[in-house]
Amino acid sequence: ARSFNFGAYHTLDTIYSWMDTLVAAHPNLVSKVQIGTSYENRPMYALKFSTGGNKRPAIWIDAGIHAREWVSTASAVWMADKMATDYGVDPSVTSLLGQMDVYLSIVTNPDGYVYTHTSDRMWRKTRSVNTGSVCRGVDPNRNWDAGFGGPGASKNPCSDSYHGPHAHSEIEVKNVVDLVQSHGNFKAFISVHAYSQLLMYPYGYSCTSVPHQAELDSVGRSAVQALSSLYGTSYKVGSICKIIYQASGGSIDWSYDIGIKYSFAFELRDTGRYGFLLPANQIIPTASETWLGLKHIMEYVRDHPY
Amino acid sequence: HKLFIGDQVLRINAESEEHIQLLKELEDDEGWELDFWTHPASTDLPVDIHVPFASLHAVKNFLQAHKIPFHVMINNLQELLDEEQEGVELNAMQERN
Repeated sequence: ARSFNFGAYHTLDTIYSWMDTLVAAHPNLVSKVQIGTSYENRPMYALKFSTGGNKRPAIWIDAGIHAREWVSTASAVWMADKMATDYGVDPSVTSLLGQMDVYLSIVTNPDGYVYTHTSDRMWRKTRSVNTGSVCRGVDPNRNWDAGFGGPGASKNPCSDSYHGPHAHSEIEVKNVVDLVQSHGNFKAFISVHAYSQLLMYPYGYSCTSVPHQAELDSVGRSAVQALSSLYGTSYKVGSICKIIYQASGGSIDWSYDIGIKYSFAFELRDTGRYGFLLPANQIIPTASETWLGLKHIMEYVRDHPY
Repeated sequence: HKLFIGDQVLRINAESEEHIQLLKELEDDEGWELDFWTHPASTDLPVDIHVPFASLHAVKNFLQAHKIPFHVMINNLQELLDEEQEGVELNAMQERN
């Protein structure tokens, strides 16, 4: 485990193997939960951080749902290690994990991630076959049952924002949906994307404000303040629709609509030079600042039960 | 492995709603095989487009003709990908050692 380089991009096999070393190093805190398999039959895992109890209030975090957003996955690896090593050392993390469980999916689109390593670095979608089309894949962040098929998603299977034949058609999405619904006690749902430097809350499928807009905006702004305190990275905060564009079928709209109030999506850094190709030497700085923002949200969720 | 030799990523700073509309037209045009890394929505956020080498001339002409400001964010996508791949391989080798 000590030889693992957190400041490098890794293949899926290496990440999966590293997960085992993390679990082995922290057996009383971290476990690897298989939440299903991908379209191409790869296992999908979430790391579960828990100090005991059954179905305690929990926080869901996913990274890498868009395959080419490598820094999202690389940051999630670093943050998983950080959370494990800070437990028992950082009073905030210790208190958080004393009360809540955290589920962290590091590679939420494993087929796509492998495809970016082997065939097309710019691949974004899943790898499912679309009947009647030569083009493969569905945008897994247009596939959730939240304004599905509405504005900001494409019906064209060749588009990078293709919404798929029906909501939750993608097994990768369905696996997360099933876990969250069967658990029934998630209090926060956080998706990690790259890039653009944004922290967003619902809605994307509609430009109307959510009932908790003021609170989510305030939490988001404080989280960004924490994030920016490390390197001064500037982030924008707002609803998906208002700070990027209308986009239907997104994960955090789905989570919010099923009652998970604290639903956020990060777009991690790029300073306008590299886009999806953020150099590896920026992984740890990116992860470190993101961790501060993420931790702020998790602390707020812990302190504001509902 | 798909190659992106000579492809560029352009960063476009739209200055008006008219620019946004023109960029949306560009987005709908499948002929140039553009990959919008970020999409045209408002003048607040830049629009980044991965442009294949074959379409570079036409896209830059389009932007210049409509006086839409842009600069080259990534000059040769493949060079950056090669560097990245080299890093992945080097690291894997070091970890094996």
